[in-house]
Amino acid sequence: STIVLVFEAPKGRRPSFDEGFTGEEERPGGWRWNIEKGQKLKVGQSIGHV
Amino acid sequence: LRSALGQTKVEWKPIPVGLGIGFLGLLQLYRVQAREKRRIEEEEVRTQEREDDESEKHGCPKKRKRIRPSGPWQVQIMSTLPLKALSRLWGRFNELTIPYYLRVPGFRLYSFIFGVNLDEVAEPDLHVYPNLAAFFYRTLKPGVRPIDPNPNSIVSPADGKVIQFGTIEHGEVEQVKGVTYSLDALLGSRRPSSSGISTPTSELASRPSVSSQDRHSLGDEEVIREDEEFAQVNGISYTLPNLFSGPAKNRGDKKDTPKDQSTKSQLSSELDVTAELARSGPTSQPWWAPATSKEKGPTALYYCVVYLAPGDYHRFHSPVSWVVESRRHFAGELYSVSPYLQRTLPGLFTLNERVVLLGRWRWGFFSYTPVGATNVGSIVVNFDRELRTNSLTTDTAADRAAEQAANDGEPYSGFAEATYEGASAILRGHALTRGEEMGGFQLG
Repeated sequence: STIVLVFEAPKGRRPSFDEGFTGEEERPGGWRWNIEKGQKLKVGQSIGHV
Repeated sequence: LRSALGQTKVEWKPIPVGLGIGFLGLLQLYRVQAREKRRIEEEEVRTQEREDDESEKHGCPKKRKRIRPSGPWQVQIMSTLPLKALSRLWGRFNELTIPYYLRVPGFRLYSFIFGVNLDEVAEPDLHVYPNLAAFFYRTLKPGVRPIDPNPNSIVSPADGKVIQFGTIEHGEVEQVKGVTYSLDALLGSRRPSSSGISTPTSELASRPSVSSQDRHSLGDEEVIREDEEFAQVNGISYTLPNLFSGPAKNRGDKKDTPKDQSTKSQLSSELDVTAELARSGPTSQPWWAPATSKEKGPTALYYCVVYLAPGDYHRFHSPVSWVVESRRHFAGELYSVSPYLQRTLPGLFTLNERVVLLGRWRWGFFSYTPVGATNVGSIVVNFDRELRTNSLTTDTAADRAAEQAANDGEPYSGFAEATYEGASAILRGHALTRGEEMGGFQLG
């Protein structure tokens, strides 16, 4: 069995280099994943946050 | 060159008769085969139409054609099996009562094979479970699954494994790397007669699809295209009606009447949101208050696929605090959803029986889709007593929906839809809090 979640969340602004951010992974204020592919999860564990 | 052209002798020779006859024969054979194929296809269509007419005359709904997926030989063999019947049989078998003294060794063996942690099971005495179906749908001890304290996080809906996650753009979900399908196929497209609910799918799916060059990977997350494009589809076009206002078409700038305000305050107490309000982070907004456009900013669609292995705890919970507005039941097939088949069978989630729960959360659209499988065909939703999955009567319900759509002059969307009223007319849906048990998967 499988569960598919589809949801809308803030994208976050793209940081500029002037602000000291160097990579795509820095997206302050937007949605960020806390998981990796193949990771085992338990109910209640965070998969990401705004 | 001039002398070569002028002096070269041109000699004409007849094509050998045998070669000509052979060519004409092959051509004729090809024509006959093509004509025969066309005739058979036309005959099949005529037969189908006759059957449909006959069925309609006798008051029976039209039969739907079974979809035969393409794929490797394992998939082809699987597509010939009566999977739903097998699933029901499997369910019945697992409901047989196990002799009292065999229960503990049997469940311990099952736990050993599938990695069940018996220390977490709510009922320590395994004799209590009369059969495997009951043990499979076990509950856990309170407190063994703490909910993440961050109110702005989405928590895992179930015990399982992350198969895929990422960003959706242009209405395409990637099942596994390289296999995509549209959101319309997964969630169902928008229907004008529905209760004002607009999924993001209709707008997004109509956009041109992305080429493979546009896809790139950001760590483990799949991003299908750069962000700038998404601003064009972001916003009101797919935003669900807000919690405390009417449908989008009626929303306008209407101010709350005193009656509305009193109902809102009553609702707040009904939902007991005070605790949520106290820890709702820097915005100091309760979960049910939709984010303002300034606070929300540009948004994107994200997806996550969680696979539940046979030994996992098979009840599922709400990942966020949200309101479920409607449910769409797609009575499809029941292929296995093992990671292997997810890789080999394109669009597996759009073929299988599934229950799509559509609603909204603080940041906009939210959908939750439990997808059934051969061994766990029954999906239970606690707040939906009318839902029957993997049932002999399922086809009848779907056929009734098809008949209703035909009567209303609308195309049949392939699912049976129900809307939730909720405790209050204003809420317009069933409210769920983070970590609340929503239902589960049962054997067969």
